[in-house]
Amino acid sequence: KKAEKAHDEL
Amino acid sequence: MNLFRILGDLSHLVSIFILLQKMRSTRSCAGISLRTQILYLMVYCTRYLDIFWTFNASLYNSSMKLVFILSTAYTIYLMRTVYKTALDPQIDTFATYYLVGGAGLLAVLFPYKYTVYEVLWSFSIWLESVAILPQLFMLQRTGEAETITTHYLFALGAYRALYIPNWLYRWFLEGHFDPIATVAGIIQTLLYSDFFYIYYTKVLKGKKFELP
Repeated sequence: KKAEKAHDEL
Repeated sequence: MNLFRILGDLSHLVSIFILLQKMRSTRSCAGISLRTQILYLMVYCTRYLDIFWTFNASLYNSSMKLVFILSTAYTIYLMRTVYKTALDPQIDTFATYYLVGGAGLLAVLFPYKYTVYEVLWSFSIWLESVAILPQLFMLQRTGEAETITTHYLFALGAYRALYIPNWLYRWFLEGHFDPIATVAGIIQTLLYSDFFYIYYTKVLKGKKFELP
């Protein structure tokens, strides 16, 4: 979950 | 989403338009490092793989990702065809192999998860932090730059610099912390610091960008 959330940036 | 991030993304978008405008208005890609552009294309292609399965997550993110990949590919295409006479392989010589190798090593050592996507994502973050080095190296060798090129570099550097307050904001207000992106982003901004200083002291005061 944490890693996926990290990728909401460009 | 916060103001710093939007400004950062807009700055990134603006930088690409300035670069295309620079080539169009001067009809030349002189002073632009093809190696840096190719590294950026690698960065976007490895980081934005998720465009295929998160398209509905955010239209904003997906469209920005597409724009970054396509515009960088287009820039490289222009540099290698229409404006190729201005390419100077004698000046654009930075050993990019080490940058790709170093980013690859860090990606294998510090991914969030050992999946192909996560390792490639980490690779793209580390590679982006140093992708500007061939360009800065080229600038150092020529010792000067066209003003429009310095605006391009400033906008590109401001993108990651503006992400730093964004990360602080998210850390304090959302409890969200992304150590890989943050450390790499700080390194990237530090690499720009000399350039920012000269841009501030010379270009913004109407002088030509020249190295001391």
